[in-house]
Amino acid sequence: MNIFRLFGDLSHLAAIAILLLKIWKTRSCAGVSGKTQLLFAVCFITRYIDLFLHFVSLYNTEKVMKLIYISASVFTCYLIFFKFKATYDGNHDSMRAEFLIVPAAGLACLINTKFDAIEILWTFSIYLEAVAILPQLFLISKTGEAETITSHYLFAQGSYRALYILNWIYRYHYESHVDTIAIVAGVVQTILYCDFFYLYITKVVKGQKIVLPA
Amino acid sequence: GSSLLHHDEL
Repeated sequence: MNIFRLFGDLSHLAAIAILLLKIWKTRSCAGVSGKTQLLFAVCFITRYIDLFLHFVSLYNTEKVMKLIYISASVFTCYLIFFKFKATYDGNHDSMRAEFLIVPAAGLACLINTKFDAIEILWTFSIYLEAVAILPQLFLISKTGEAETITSHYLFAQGSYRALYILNWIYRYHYESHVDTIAIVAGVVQTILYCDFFYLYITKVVKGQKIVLPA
Repeated sequence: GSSLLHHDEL
């Protein structure tokens, strides 16, 4: 574990917590893409499937973190699609999730480290996570604005994988550890946030709201 | 072995 991965995971936890708090406190999921949250839930379940296969005692933080990610993302989907369904902006959350899931699944079968079920599920989860934020960014471009709290959520969510890139550089240099698939997907994922990062740093930090087109 | 493939990151 290094400082970059630690802060990456903390940033990820913060993003999940910010979104849950926003929906719970405002009792509304306006401006939140339910599809993105569904895709994240799929990512966690397919990536941490080993938790369900052979139950390992929860002695280490990694297992606990995995359970937190899975339960928090499923709970977020429950809030969006059931509890606060009336506030779900289905009309603007219109990006076809199939256009993200099918290519990720296909690519996972073509480009992977080893052709076995668990490894392909992990690879699918990595590819899907890289593009899972697209419905959320698409929704913001359709509505033309993002609530400040949602911007903080996106900043934390985007920072998590950006910090992981620093973690991979660190591990390459000090542990000569390389996970090419995770690195390439992580770079693609972070690039998708660049436009948002620019808006966040030039606007939200100054207390303004993000309104598109910028 | 599977340890080689074990992905040790979240």
